[in-house]
Amino acid sequence: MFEARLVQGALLKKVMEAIKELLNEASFDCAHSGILLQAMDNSHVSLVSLNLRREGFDKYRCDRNLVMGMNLSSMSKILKCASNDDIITMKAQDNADTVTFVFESPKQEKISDYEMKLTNLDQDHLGIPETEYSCVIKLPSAEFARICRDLSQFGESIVISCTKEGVKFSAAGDIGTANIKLAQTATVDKEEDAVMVDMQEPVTLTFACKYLNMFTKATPLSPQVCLSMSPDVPLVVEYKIEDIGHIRYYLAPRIGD
Amino acid sequence: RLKQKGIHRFFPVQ
Repeated sequence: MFEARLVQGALLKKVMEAIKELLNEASFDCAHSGILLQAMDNSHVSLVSLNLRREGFDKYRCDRNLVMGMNLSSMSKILKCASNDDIITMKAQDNADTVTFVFESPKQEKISDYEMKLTNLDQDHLGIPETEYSCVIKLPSAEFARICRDLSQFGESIVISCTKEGVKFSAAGDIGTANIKLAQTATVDKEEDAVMVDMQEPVTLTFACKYLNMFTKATPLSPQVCLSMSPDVPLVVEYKIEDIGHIRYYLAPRIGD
Repeated sequence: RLKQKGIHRFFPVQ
């Protein structure tokens, strides 16, 4: 028996918005410690890794490890039926071929349940090595979304260049060039407004706008985003999900032959 | 000219 009840059901709705453009389907690996999801996008350029810890749920029970293959467009249709203040429960029997979503309104006057068929997915699981990154940049998530959106008008790629002075995002194309420089903030009233750069060595890497823009669909999950870079390895774009976990996107750089 | 690399070039399939 698997059962996970999330009082802040809106978080699950936001998680779905954050992955559904990138992935058509994904396996939810449910275990005693919580729920994990790892999946590559269709073109195998990026990887999504979602972690929801059991402690973040109001009620969590997982008697046996369970892999639930879900069609995300179907799951998204179902989660759209939940109101933002609904409590959401996911449940499944051991070895079941369906998962049930239960939505409870805060005062319990409306309770809906939706049963969805599971699919068998034969997805590759990638090993992500523990890495010490050369540059770790924290910035407001809305600022990052704005930068990706603005620079996408100029070209298909964004160059992210991190030095001890700060971080520079650049794009170039037919209409011209664009550069956005963010300096590390000295003092801020709110921590979520801060730009922080932790640099061991300077790094410059180039990434496809298309994917960066899809990652920014996670912006409503967290006021801050963390970018981690090292030379010639994938960028990590991480959004914390309150006290429950995180979503990380890994994006392979564009590199010269 | 830059080429887009696939993610499994960096993270091998387990």
